[in-house]
Amino acid sequence: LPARFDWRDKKFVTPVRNQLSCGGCWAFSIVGGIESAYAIKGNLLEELSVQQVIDCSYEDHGCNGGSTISALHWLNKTRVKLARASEYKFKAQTGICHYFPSSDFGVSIRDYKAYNFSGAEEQMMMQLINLGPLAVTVDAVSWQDYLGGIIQHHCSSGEANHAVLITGFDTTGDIPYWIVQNSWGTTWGIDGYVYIKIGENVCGIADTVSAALV
Amino acid sequence: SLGSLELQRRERFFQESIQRHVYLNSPVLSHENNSAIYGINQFSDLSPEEFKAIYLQSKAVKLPEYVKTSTKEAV
Repeated sequence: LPARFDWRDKKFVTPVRNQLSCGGCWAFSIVGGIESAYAIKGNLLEELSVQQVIDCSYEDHGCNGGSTISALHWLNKTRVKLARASEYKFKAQTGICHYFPSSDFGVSIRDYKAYNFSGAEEQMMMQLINLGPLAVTVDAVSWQDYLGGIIQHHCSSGEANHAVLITGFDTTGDIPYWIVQNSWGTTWGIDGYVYIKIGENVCGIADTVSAALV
Repeated sequence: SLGSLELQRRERFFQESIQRHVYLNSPVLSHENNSAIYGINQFSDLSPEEFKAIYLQSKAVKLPEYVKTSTKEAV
């Protein structure tokens, strides 16, 4: 494993988004992962529609909540093509699911991986390099007040309530940490990112880890 | 508007957030290098309940533990 790795350095990560007052973090995290996986495959890095997942993933509850795993399950089962974000715009509220002609541009997934990596964060680092950015769930109660630095305390494993996207890791300093993209805009945290200590399943970051294959 | 009940509520939540910051930044737990810093941000005028209701809406799912099946898969 390299001491530091970040998919942003390779220009395979789309910019930080803002979910506003929509509880659609679960959709933001998996769409971010699909965008990166699509670009890593040799395609153009494009922003895909989070709103489409919010509106159409019928096992979830749109802006009232959902799960990264059920959304990936839906995408995998239906082979729905995610439209460009510019064509199916984010409205910060749940809407009616729109359908597009099959000839239109879209990105579908061919499979996904989802595991619990607690106690195996080194393996998780390897999966990040192999598969691309990882959608994960965390306990983010204390993130209401986060400004910066590496989170090492004040959150629990096994109490996930938020979904985010791991884009990299850094083990060059005293405290190794995950580099995590959030969906609360760039004014939150470190330009929209948060750092979480590696190795102790801090905030439950290794409990529910998933990645789409495109 | 100035003096409204809503403004008073927001001011109270803001003051409570400052109390939280004192606890979260307490030297007992934040003596390590590069430890997280907590303070005023765009969520400081929300109550913790409001924050959870709006922003923490991911449902938990239990997944199988990762087992490294083969070197080939890892590569």
